[in-house]
Amino acid sequence: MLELRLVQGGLLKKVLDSLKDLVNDANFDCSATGFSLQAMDSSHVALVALLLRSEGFEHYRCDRNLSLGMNLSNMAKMLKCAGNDDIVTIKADDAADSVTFMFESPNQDKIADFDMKLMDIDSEHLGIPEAEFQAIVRMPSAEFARICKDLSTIGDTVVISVTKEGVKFSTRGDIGTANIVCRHNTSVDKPEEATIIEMEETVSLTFALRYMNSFTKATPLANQVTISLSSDLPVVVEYKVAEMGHIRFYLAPKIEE
Amino acid sequence: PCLQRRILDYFNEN
Repeated sequence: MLELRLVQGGLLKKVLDSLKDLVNDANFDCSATGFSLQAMDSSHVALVALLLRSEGFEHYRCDRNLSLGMNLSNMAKMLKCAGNDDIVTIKADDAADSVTFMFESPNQDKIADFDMKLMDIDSEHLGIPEAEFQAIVRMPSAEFARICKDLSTIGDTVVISVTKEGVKFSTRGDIGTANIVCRHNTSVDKPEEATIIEMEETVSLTFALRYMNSFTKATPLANQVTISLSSDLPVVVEYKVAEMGHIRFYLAPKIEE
Repeated sequence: PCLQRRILDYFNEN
């Protein structure tokens, strides 16, 4: 028996909106630790890892580890029917072939339940080793989204370079080139407006903008994004999910042939 | 010309 009650149901809507364009079908894994997902895009170039810790739920009952295979676009359709302030409860029996989403309005005057068919998904679960990164950039998530969107009108790839000067996002295309430099800046009114660059070594990596733009669908989840770079690893683009977890996107770089 | 690496080149299946 699985029963997860999330008071901030709007968070789940935002999580689905940030996943559904990248991944079609995925297994949600429920354990005592929390509600999690790991999935790759169909080209196996990007990977997403979601964790919503059990402590973040108002009520979290998971009698035994359960894997729920869901079509993410169908799940997003169902969650779209919930109000942004609704309380969302996810329910499933141990041997269930469906999952129930229950939506309660904040003042309890409307209660809806939606039942969605589950699917068998044969997914690979990858081991992601803990890594030391050469550079970690924290910046406003809306700024990062704007940069990815702007650069993708000019080129297909972005070179992200971190030096003492700051973090530089560069692209080139048929019409010309573009470079945007963001400097370390903590003299801001609000902490979420800060850009914090921690650099052990300079690093420069090339990525497909199409994927970066897809990751920025998570922007409504968090004011800040963390971009972790190492020359021999995929980049990690992380958004916190309130105080209860995170969504991490991993993207393999492009390398010179 | 750039070659797109895959996630599987970096992380192994559990």
